[in-house]
Amino acid sequence: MFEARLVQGNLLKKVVDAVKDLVTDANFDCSSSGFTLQAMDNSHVSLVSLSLRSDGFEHFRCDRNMSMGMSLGNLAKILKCAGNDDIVTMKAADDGDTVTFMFESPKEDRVSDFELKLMDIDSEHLGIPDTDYAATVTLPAAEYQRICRDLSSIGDTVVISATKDGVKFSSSGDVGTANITVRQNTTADKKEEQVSIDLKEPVALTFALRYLNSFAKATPLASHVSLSMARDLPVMVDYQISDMGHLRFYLAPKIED
Amino acid sequence: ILPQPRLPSYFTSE
Repeated sequence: MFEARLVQGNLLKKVVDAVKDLVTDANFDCSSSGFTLQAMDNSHVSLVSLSLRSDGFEHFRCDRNMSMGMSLGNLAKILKCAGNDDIVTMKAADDGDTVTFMFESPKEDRVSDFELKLMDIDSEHLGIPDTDYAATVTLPAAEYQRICRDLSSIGDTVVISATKDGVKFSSSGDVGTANITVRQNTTADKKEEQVSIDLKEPVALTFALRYLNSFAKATPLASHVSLSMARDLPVMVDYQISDMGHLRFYLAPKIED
Repeated sequence: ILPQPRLPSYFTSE
């Protein structure tokens, strides 16, 4: 059987809210090492990879590897019924066709359980090779969200160029053009405002803002987000989930003909 | 408009 108890239950809610517009149905894979999900959007343009390590749960038991197919829309509906401070426990039998979510209030005066029907989902699992990225910029998640949102009102795509001077986000469209540059700032007073740039070689890639904007729905999960880029390879947009794992998104750059 | 490449051409199928 599978059983996992998460004290920070709202973390699960944030994860599902971050991916449900990109991916409709997905398989959650459980093993003794943790709870993971890998899924592409319908058009196979972007990929979501979630990893929650078993040691990040208060209690984690998985007797046999299992894959649980869920409608993320329905899962979001159920998780919406959990209180913000509730402890969430997931339970599933090895051969069952449902997963149960139990919500406990912190004061232990309210307990509820919701059963979600599992579904059979054919999904293609992709191997993501370890990559030596040319540049990795780590910036406040809210800043990344703002850049993507602001540039979306100018154009459909963004050119992200990383040089030793900083990382420039440029967009152009009918309205005109926009450039936003973030510079390394590892001495900001507040840790949550720090920006760091790890540059091995300059790189410039063009991406569809629609997807980068969608990834920004993970903003509530982490103070910072990292963008890792290498020439002609998908960007990795990485939100670290403290003490537990990560939620990563991948998007291939647009290629000049 | 530049074409949007799909991801499976970058990653291997497992």
